[in-house]
Amino acid sequence: FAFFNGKPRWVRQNPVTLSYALSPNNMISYLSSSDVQDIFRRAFSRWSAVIPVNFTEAETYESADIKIGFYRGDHGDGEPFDGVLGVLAHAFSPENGRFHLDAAESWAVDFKKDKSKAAVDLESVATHEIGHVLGLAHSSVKEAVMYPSLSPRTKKVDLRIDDVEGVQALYGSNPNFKFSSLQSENSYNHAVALD
Amino acid sequence: RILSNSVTVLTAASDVHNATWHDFERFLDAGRGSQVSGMSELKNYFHRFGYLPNSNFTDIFDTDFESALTLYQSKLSLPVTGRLDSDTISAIISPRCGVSDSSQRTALHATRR
Repeated sequence: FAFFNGKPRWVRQNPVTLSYALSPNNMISYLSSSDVQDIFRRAFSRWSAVIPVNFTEAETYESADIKIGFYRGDHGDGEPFDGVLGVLAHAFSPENGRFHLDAAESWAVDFKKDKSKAAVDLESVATHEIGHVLGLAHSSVKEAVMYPSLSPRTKKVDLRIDDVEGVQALYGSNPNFKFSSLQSENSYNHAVALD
Repeated sequence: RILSNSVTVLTAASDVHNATWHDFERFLDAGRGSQVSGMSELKNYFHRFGYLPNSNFTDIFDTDFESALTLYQSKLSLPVTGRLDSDTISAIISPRCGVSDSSQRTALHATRR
């Protein structure tokens, strides 16, 4: 695992609670909003299971600590998106909270329904970018969620030991978390990739 | 999923990629001293993701680029060959996160608002 320069993290009174919201004006029309909300709920919950940080849905987009949206091309942050594949998404380090996905991708919530060769698993990318929002940089461990690349039609959503050790170095451990719980979950990533 | 190190896999990968990084396949097996038209674009890729500090690039596979390539291969847990082998080209054309791989650079000009 790795951190950004200066090891930035969210500094809040314990327990840390961060709110998030999806931009109402920057969503993907072919995705159901309830599917997208479910995906982000699950992605945030994976991280909160291992660190003493709670994520809640903000009442308004403007008030959210973490602001999520789908954008196309040059969207004003100096890091324009490049169309289908290439760069899939990016997020800012703490305590900025901006989290952007490339609207040009063929975002998939279920590979059984989406047969596109270029389909990208939204939940995998969401889980990865939340790692950046929390302060993790890219990992060299290929199996880790924080590895920088993700092939189309691949699902990688379960945190690996490398991800967990990295984020716990920033925030400490969730008292309910046990490393032994990681082992059985991790077989899922590989199984879906083979599928 | 792109796993193998064969050229066949590169072809399969390109089927689903747009033109963004697709052209980088033509640099397959290039090594130090090579001069291939368009190599500066590949150097821009390495610059963008934190492996090359300068932004004024030529089409020559020079020692600076070789160092950057070696660092890239090491960072992405690829075989460290210093050449643009098939594993490396597969990694380069694979879709990825836009955040720099260099932890020395703060991601995307982060500021507190």
